[in-house]
Amino acid sequence: AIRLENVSRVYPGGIRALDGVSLHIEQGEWVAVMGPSGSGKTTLLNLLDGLDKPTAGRVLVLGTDLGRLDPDEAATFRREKIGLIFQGFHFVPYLTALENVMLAQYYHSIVDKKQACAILERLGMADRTHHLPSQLSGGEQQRVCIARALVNEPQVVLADEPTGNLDERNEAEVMNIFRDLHLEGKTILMVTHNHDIGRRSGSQVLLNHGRIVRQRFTA
Amino acid sequence: AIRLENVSRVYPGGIRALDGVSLHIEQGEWVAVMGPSGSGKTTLLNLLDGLDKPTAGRVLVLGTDLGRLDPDEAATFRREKIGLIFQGFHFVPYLTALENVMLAQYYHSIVDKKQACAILERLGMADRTHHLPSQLSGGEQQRVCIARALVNEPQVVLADEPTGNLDERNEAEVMNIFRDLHLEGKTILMVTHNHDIGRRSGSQVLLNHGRIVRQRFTA
Ligand SMILES: Nc1ncnc2c1ncn2[C@@H]1O[C@H](COP(=O)(O)OP(=O)(O)OP(=O)(O)O)[C@@H](O)[C@H]1O
Ligand SMILES: Nc1ncnc2c1ncn2[C@@H]1O[C@H](COP(=O)(O)OP(=O)(O)OP(=O)(O)O)[C@@H](O)[C@H]1O
Ligand SMILES: [Mg+2]
Ligand SMILES: [Mg+2]
Repeated sequence: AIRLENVSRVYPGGIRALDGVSLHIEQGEWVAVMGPSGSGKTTLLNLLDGLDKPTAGRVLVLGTDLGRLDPDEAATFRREKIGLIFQGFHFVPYLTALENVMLAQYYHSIVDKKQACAILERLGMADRTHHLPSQLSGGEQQRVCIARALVNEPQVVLADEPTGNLDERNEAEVMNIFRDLHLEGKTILMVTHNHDIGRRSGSQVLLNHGRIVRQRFTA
Repeated sequence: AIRLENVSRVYPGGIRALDGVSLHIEQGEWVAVMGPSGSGKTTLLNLLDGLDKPTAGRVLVLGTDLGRLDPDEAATFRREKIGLIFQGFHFVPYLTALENVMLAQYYHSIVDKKQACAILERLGMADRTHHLPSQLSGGEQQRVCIARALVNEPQVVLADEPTGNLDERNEAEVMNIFRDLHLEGKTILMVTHNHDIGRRSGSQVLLNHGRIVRQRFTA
């Protein structure tokens, strides 16, 4: 479902955020991506979401070469197939929690609104749907971010530190959601610094200085 | 060093983010504040920093009633005495990492610049000082946030989830810095969801629904 072929991402100034990375992830796998701060994890996820383009190499998601899509096609592909939980949230500050989640949906029918409310409710956010992001706690913001990424039931879930701001109980609930997604056959790539969370996945990829240094299987 | 006397913070709409909280922390104590998402931890820190005012009760820091300071006095007090590591970072997006840290300093002498560079270097950020926040990874941003809060060597350190985005090695280095601050007699109030981190402090305060439900000592 996910394939990187000798992918590099070099920033102006010469920083090699990713350096010749090759990776193949089958449909339905749950993979944890780990590594030190600055090792290229967020960069990797942004390339898989089509938000960023590699400096070299190819990025294929569900058989599609993201580099060959024009901006409209990329936006449609991203919305239909991929859910990205951003490390930095990236909300629209003047829209409510519910509106931010519904931004991910194509139409805004009654059914869509119900779906958006349902996932917010599952994440314990039912009584905060009309708050602006600035009126939410850090962990509440993170949960809205998760809801937005998952509301369309994407085939590929990219999660960038999805539990960094969460307490134990919310973290456990988020892990239950991921376990359900896994049982439904979704492909999950989860960046985390938390070794316990990392161990829940079927396998782990370790990055360091923009390179994959280790791939191991824990299932 | 820190005293809250029956403090409440009610938001428009009636949400009681803090509800009749009384707390006394001695100079030189290291206290962990823990509790579920939405329990009022960030609200508590914002009141102690003078960024927010209580709806009821008094907030005293180093003997000063923050509610009696005018905006200029509050800004000066905050800059000289308190270092707040924000959960949400709050950088100036068009200033570099170094400039964001130096914003916390009064003058911008050569000595000040050296101090800013020194703390960034201690946090492993020496080769990222001229990056904008958008050109930094999540963990790099968090470390700049820590540098900004500590560069003035404040008497009172308020840390809101200071290691949420950090890998093990960086987390350990940040904990070393806090241990040194503690040995220097600084007062530390640290919000964290991480029980291991919470245990490093001398005592723990547990919040739930805006109230203190438990205070216990672990030293
Ligand atoms: N401006 C606001 N208007 C209304 N409610 C608010 C506002 N700001 C925060 N809240 C609410 O106040 C409560 C406490 O928020 P706070 O940020 O203090 O929680 P927290 O304990 O830091 O949580 P977390 O662990 O998720 O960071 C939350 O339920 C939040 O929704
Ligand atoms: N626009 C940019 N220009 C220059 N360098 C950048 C830019 N964006 C990111 N970087 C650098 O690329 C490196 C990789 O960043 P990335 O965000 O992928 O790291 P990460 O593994 O997600 O780290 P963390 O665990 O701290 O979130 C970092 O060292 C960062 O400073
Ligand atoms: Mg990252
Ligand atoms: Mg908070």
